[in-house]
Amino acid sequence: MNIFRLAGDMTHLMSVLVLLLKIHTIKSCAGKSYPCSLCFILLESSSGISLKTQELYALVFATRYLDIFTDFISVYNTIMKLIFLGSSFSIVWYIRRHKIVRRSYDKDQDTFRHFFLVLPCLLLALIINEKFTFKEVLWTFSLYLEAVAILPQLILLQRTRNIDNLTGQYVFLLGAYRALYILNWIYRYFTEPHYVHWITWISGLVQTLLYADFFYYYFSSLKNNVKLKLPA
Amino acid sequence: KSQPLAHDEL
Repeated sequence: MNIFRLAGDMTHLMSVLVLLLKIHTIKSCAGKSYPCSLCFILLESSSGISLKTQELYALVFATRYLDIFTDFISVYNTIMKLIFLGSSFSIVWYIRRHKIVRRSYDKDQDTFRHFFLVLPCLLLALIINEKFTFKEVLWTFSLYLEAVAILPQLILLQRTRNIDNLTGQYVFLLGAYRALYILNWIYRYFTEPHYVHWITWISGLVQTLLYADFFYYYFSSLKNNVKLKLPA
Repeated sequence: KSQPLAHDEL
């Protein structure tokens, strides 16, 4: 464990917390007799969270962490895996089933089809993998799928003209997590013998590059002190 | 020490 990996995991954890905080805010708004300014904004505009992306992440974690009961690496790893599995499935549950949270989800804008991402990733995992076993192919599939799972969210952000502050922070934290993982790989490459993982690196690099455009607009909105808006 | 896979990451 190095500082980049730890910082990456922590930003990933923070991104999940930001989403849960957002859901909590939407929930707590129900039945209030006084207007809560944040909830009002969240309910008036759609939440801007892509259910498609959240479902893809749930699938990513479910296929990647199949080893949770068979291979023990560390208490830290096991706890983090449980957190990511639990949070991703509960976020999907909230958006689909929770009475109030569901209402803030804009279904008509979030039109990306899972199928277009899942199928190519599955085929690619069957062809390009380190070992042709059930667990290994699914693990590779989870890496490919994670690389592109943010696409429905980025498309939704571009469509939603008014980007909610928390949604912007969420995407920024996810992008930061990926960038820190690349630093972690560079560090490990120079400090650990035989540390070469082409599949992980290339899919991780592709994933980080998808955030480049968002980062550009995120930082320029910070610099100019204006609300984040992506060009149409 | 060789590590065939990066399964120690999250």
